[in-house]
Amino acid sequence: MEIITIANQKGGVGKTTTAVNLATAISAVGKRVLLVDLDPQGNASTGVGLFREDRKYGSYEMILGHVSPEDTIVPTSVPNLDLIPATQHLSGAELELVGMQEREYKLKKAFQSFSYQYDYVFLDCPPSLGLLTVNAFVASQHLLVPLQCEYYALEGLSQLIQTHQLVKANLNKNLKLHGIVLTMFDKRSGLNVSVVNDVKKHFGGLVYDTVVPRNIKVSEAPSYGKPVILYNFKSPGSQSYILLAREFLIRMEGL
Amino acid sequence: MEIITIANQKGGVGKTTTAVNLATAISAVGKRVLLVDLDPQGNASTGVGLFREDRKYGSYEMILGHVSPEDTIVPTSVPNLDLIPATQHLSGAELELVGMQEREYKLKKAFQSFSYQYDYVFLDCPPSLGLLTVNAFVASQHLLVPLQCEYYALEGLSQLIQTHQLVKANLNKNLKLHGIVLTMFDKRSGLNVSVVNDVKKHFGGLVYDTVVPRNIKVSEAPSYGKPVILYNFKSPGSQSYILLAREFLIRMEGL
Ligand SMILES: Nc1ncnc2c1ncn2[C@@H]1O[C@H](COP(=O)(O)OP(=O)(O)OP(=O)(O)O)[C@@H](O)[C@H]1O
Ligand SMILES: Nc1ncnc2c1ncn2[C@@H]1O[C@H](COP(=O)(O)OP(=O)(O)OP(=O)(O)O)[C@@H](O)[C@H]1O
Ligand SMILES: [Mg+2]
Ligand SMILES: [Mg+2]
Repeated sequence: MEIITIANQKGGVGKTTTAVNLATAISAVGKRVLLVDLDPQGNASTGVGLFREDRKYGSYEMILGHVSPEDTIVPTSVPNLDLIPATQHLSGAELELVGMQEREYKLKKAFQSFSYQYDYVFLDCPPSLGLLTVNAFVASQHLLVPLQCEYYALEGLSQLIQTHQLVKANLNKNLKLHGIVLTMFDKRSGLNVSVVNDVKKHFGGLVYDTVVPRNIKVSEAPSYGKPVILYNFKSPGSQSYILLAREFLIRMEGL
Repeated sequence: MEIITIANQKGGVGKTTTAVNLATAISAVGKRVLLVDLDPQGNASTGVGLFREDRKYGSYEMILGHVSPEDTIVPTSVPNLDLIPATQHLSGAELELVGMQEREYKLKKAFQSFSYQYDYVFLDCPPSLGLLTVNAFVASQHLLVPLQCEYYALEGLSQLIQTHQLVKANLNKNLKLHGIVLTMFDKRSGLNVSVVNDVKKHFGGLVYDTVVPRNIKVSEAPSYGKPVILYNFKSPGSQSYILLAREFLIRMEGL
């Protein structure tokens, strides 16, 4: 069971959109996939069609040990894709965790008691490097970083890389920086083009070849509670997430 | 001295861009303005041209009481606009604050000892409802909410309004929801249009008439360390931030 954290403390860079659509595209080729919503905003849960009123237990209850992980899992409308949703209480989780023993290992411990087997587990993180994101870093083997092709987003990358190194040195020596995915790319923007070139020059093979274009259909899909791949398969957004999933599996399994 | 918090826990909705450009446009009509960067990412500091290596003391040192507020203030290249930057240590501030007495009042106390007088102080917040944002809520009289015209951003609004009400009831009875500013509007997107209509219907007069359009020049400006108003005055982005500043002063001072 490979656990992948999707994180970037910069806000609005496409973490949730990447988590939802990568998970969907990979489950579509027959892999058993679990999506875990660690963001109190609960966007990933909405993105796969589970609205607030339908969420009973979720990542909060699992991390705090109130229920077993199995009791938090719900099926989604996507075959082979299950979800651990974000419930209301998650917004208070970080304050609760601070005073606890082994507060960074709570999610890892919850996964260790897991009896289900998935091929891939994706953890969608909030836009911060607080205890929820650190728990994700500690529980996973891979870190995938969505990066908007904008100046402010580039600025935050060094802080994220530093945090990865700190966690790897002190809390989880297995955590690998798996890759960087460039998102919301607009080829008409000179800035976007130069950010893409800078990042590829600086991070080389870590940067995915697949660059996700800005595409209105992607931002419309959540209002229908569907991943864009199901909402509008032919759109450039969907097609690029399908390519991304192919590239992900090649990088993971060396197909 | 009016203190305005610019907050929204949804990431990437234009908090920093609004803080930087509103502060710049208002200082341009002769008001004395202070911009405070409470986001560990430090984007607002970069947005007015203060790069990481030039930052000595900042909002962290002020909140924790290590230095006096006056020692953290730096002038910017914009006349009448001063800055309290975000320094490196701010990323650890929330964990440090948790165990302290009156942890929500630290920023308010720092402002109370202020000897300088500004007409307006703008607080740029990180994308979360943690202790830095709560400190901003407690220290200010007004809350201005930038809102991206997208579905996920709309979803988070109720949580933000709830937090405002909690703070108003328990920590700062003066905190007023000043207004909502719609950002990154693309008139070709049916979703953007329907979000604008929904928000205006639901929040009425709280919603600013000025809607900020999506405009490539706005996202290019930070790479030059300049507010878009100074980077490219004639651009639609700049012009709308100038209109926004006019509307802000009318709402504040009833011009
Ligand atoms: N390729 C794309 N084209 C157009 N819009 C997109 C694209 N990817 C994401 N979006 C939209 O941009 C906004 C930000 O994306 P998303 O919410 O996935 O980012 P995030 O990093 O998860 O945000 P947060 O930091 O708040 O968790 C959303 O409204 C989303 O629908
Ligand atoms: N009107 C606009 N047109 C085009 N791009 C914009 C506009 N406003 C903001 N941007 C760009 O969108 C990105 C997000 O904006 P910004 O960083 O101001 O949001 P934020 O809410 O402060 O993000 P965070 O949640 O990370 O603090 C930035 O790269 C910014 O340059
Ligand atoms: Mg998200
Ligand atoms: Mg910001």
